[in-house]
Amino acid sequence: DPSALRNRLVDQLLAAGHIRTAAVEATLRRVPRHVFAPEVPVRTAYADDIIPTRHTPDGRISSSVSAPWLLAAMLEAARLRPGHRVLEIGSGGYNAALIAELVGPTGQVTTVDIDPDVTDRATRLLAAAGYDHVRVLTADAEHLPADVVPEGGLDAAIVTVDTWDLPWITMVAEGGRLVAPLRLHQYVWSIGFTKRDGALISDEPLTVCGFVPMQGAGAWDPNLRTIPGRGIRLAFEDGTPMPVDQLAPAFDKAPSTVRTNVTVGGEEPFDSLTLYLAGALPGFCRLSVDQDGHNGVISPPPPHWPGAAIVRGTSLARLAHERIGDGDHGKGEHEFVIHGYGPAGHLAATEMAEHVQHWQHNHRAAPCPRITVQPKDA
Amino acid sequence: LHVFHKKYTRIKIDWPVV
Repeated sequence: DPSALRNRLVDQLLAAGHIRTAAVEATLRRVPRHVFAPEVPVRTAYADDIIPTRHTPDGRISSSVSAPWLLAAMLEAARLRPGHRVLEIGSGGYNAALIAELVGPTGQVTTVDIDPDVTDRATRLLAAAGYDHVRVLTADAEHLPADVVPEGGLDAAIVTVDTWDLPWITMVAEGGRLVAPLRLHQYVWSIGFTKRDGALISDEPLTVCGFVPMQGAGAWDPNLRTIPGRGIRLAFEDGTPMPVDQLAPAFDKAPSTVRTNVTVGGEEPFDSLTLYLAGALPGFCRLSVDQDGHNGVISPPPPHWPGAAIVRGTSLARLAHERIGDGDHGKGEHEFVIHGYGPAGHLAATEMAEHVQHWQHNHRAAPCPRITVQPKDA
Repeated sequence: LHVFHKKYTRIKIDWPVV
């Protein structure tokens, strides 16, 4: 019974705190998620997980129905009201239906996707679920037709694609909302903003998340540099890429290790630390390695989670962690350590360790960071 | 205060202190 499964899912989202308002709760109880996922069994449609709907030729997910917990959190962050005019970037169909419920018959919802197969599917499924008043548009979201923006601006824009930038800042009305998974040095945080005096000011807790990548004009450049002969790649996705050829000999010798005395539990997230280091340290990059290569990197980062690193001339330092005990709950306790490679590796590692300790003493227990976004020409 | 420069925007991050 789809409605029983749906109500059970909503009960779970309420208990976990992802739903905070009666409006979002009622909406999630009403909109039939399984209608937007006809490819999977009804039970799968009501699991708290993503449902992939489209893949690239090399097997990566290029479109999906997002996880319910994350959609609930983003809808809460969007603070939608009846009558709001809303733009959604990335069209699964389900989220557009949720938005349409929240803004009611006096609201307006436009959902945009670059992939015509995705918009065809969304159009079909929205009609099947009774939401054919949602406008579905095939377009590159970086170059939208002018009529997407109503007079006076959008009340809200909700982005459901990982995005490196926020070109929609000028389309949002003063006092309006923008919710987006924003990439900073490959770290992706869903951020809820209000527009004030032309700038977007974050005013919701940041949520670490991941969506399918932006395609088209907004596709980001990872600015990858490969250290010759090593199978080590450095991504300078934000900031200026640095030369890396001179780093090759640094990995001939074992690194020096600088301990931080800063620890983290086995299942405790430390995303705030990595975002802090990305902003604080010039020459910051993300380090990945060929898994089968003899790259000389100690405790190499896992394939889909490049390590945090900095380049200092012929030397490099990288954030790692070592298990130092079982922790209070038996899930492990780890100490952040910095590995320094090359002639000035110890110095670079000491510099990074000092920033880890600064974060520990000043920011770790503080409220989450506040993000302000201004148009470039402001 | 950390600043990231994007194509269309400038992103500033304020880190509150404990």
